Amino acid sequence: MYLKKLDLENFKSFGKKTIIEFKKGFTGVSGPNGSGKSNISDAILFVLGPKSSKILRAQRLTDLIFNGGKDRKPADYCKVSLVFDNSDREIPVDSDEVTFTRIIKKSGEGEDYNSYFYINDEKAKLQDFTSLLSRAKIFADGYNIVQQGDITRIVEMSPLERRRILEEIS
Amino acid sequence: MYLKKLDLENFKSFGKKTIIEFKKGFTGVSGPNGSGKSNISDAILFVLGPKSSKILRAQRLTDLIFNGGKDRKPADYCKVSLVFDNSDREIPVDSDEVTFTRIIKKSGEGEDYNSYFYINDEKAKLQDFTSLLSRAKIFADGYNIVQQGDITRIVEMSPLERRRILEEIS
Amino acid sequence: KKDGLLSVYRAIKENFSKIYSEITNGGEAVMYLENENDPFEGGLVIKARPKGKKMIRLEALSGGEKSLTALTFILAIQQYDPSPFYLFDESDMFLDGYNAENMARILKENSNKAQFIVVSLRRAVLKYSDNILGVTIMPDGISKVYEETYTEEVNTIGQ
Amino acid sequence: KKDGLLSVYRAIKENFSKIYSEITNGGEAVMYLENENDPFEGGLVIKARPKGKKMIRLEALSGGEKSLTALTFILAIQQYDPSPFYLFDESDMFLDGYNAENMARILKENSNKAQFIVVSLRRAVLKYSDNILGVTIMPDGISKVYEETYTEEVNTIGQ
Ligand SMILES: Nc1ncnc2c1ncn2[C@@H]1O[C@H](COP(=O)(O)OP(=O)(O)OP(=O)(O)O)[C@@H](O)[C@H]1O
Ligand SMILES: Nc1ncnc2c1ncn2[C@@H]1O[C@H](COP(=O)(O)OP(=O)(O)OP(=O)(O)O)[C@@H](O)[C@H]1O
Ligand SMILES: [Mg+2]
Ligand SMILES: [Mg+2]
Repeated sequence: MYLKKLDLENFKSFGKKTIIEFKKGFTGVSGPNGSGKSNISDAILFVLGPKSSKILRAQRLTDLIFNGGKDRKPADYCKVSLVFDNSDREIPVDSDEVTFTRIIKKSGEGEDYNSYFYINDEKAKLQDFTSLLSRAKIFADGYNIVQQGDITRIVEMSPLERRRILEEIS
Repeated sequence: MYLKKLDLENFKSFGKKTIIEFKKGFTGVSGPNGSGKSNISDAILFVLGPKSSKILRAQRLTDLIFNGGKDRKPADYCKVSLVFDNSDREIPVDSDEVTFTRIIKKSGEGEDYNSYFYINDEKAKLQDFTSLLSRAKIFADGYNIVQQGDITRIVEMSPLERRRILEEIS
Repeated sequence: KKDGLLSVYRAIKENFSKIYSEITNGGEAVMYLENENDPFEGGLVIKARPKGKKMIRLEALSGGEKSLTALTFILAIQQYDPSPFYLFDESDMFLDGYNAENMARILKENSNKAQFIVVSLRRAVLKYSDNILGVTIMPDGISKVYEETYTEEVNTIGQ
Repeated sequence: KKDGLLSVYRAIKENFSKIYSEITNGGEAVMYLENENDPFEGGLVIKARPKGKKMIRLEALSGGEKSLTALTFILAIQQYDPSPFYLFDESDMFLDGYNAENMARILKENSNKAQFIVVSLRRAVLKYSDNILGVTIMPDGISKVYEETYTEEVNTIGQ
């Protein structure tokens, strides 16, 4: 099982529909400061459904919607899809490809929004995402996605905080 | 006024007497991880007398004494001298060069130690150091020495902690 | 609850020491509970001995040595409960060229069993990639991703 | 006490915005008290607009943009109460080649009025040095310092 495609629409600095294809093995990602590399990581985490929007560097989920960049008006929704190759059926769904889609859509004025989830284009709940993905050992709050600054956080921890990491794992 | 020389004896990884000469202008310092670059910065801070040994990455001051490296026995004292060019008399001492020396010497077994201070080879107290150096705008806990990790610390601060920085300055 | 913690602790402890010695080509690191009989009293201490030095606490190591040790801790946790895909976002911070390359070499070796997406600005790391995605931001503030051939684009960024 | 804070605040606020626009070749940054009438109620907010983007809070910026903004904050404080000598220990972390060089250029300009000792592993920064000290650790764990000529030694380390 592996991540085949990441489909971004109006997610943070990805103001145009962008499809990124990934292969197996070791893929490098590079580019200047502020170009969007960590935003790609945030997009993946967004779909996996982390406990807080803060790990996506957003005070609220609507901050994730493309703000217009230099001259445009802000968008009113953002949509991210993760497409996994599932030929080995590690995800307990009977299809060779499984697509998880998450949408945040502004509703009315202010910061209200609606949240939508789809699995292979069928409406779903976040709990469905987490239960299917955790069977494939993919977690939003796990250790497989090492964010910029995570290593410094571990370095700065006290021995007690480090022990609590082990507790959370058990 | 500028830092002319740093004289290290048994300070952390500087297990041999080492004299480092500095010039005016922009001096670069480079080398592999763990080679001793930050130890040079710690040596300067050590003489300036910071409030806690923790900013020198030491649980207690005796940790600063050369531990013997790979095959030697630990030393029982460490000594660091800062030699400043004082032709402009920014330090209120009547000499073209002012040398500040700090020594930590183990006393007996265990972690006890004695601390000695010298200004131009005359016995002094830490308060003499700080009062003379602060007249030249050099502070152990100031912002002129930016340690590895200080920038990350500022990035991770909350708005309240940042405001407290301004309070400390005023 | 205590047994759960102790079994996680013992497994990760072993991974940690093995991985450290591999990633540092002969260094040594240990992690231990301050109170193994009553683990909830006391924390988890990490000590490391990079090659040619004495074993000291994590807090006293150099910036790069601390990073490498923290990275090893994360790799040890990953090894305890493997995932089919991993993303590392600039985990080579503070590492000099030699250590960044050691890190990349370990990730490359593991990439035959899992998918690795590694964000880095450094040639020492990117040269281990099977393929590279370049990301840029256009003057209008919109990001753009393209496939990079190793020799041309990366050499200018990867300093 | 409140006046002391406000006068420090106003001076550093101005330095901060000036330095940011210089170090980013045209970006814009501001810092402001959440409550200017009662400064002790509320914190100090920092916002920045790197070139070509919208003004957003520090917390939402990229890793490199955050670092550059935090460095600017430190430079603004230094400018408020100048010292005859400054030491920067690997302040170029998270900065790409372009930004590391912008930082080095600013420090170099200021080095005619004060002494700068700058620790860095990067060619983009070290090339601004008037002279370079190389530090190595010998197999017995003892550090050694030597004068480096720019072209030979640094090119191998400074990646
Ligand atoms: N909602 C949004 N709309 C438009 N742009 C946004 C939005 N949220 C964040 N950004 C922009 O995305 C940029 C950050 O991108 P990202 O963190 O991915 O950079 P990066 O490539 O990881 O850089 P670095 O190497 O510095 O870590 C910021 O400059 C920010 O202005
Ligand atoms: N008391 C001591 N005796 C001998 N060696 C010591 C002592 N204290 C620290 N060291 C050694 O000094 C080394 C750290 O040096 P330092 O922090 O100066 O490295 P650095 O050049 O700044 O590296 P980096 O680029 O990783 O930041 C550590 O490896 C540590 O083993
Ligand atoms: Mg980033
Ligand atoms: Mg260092």
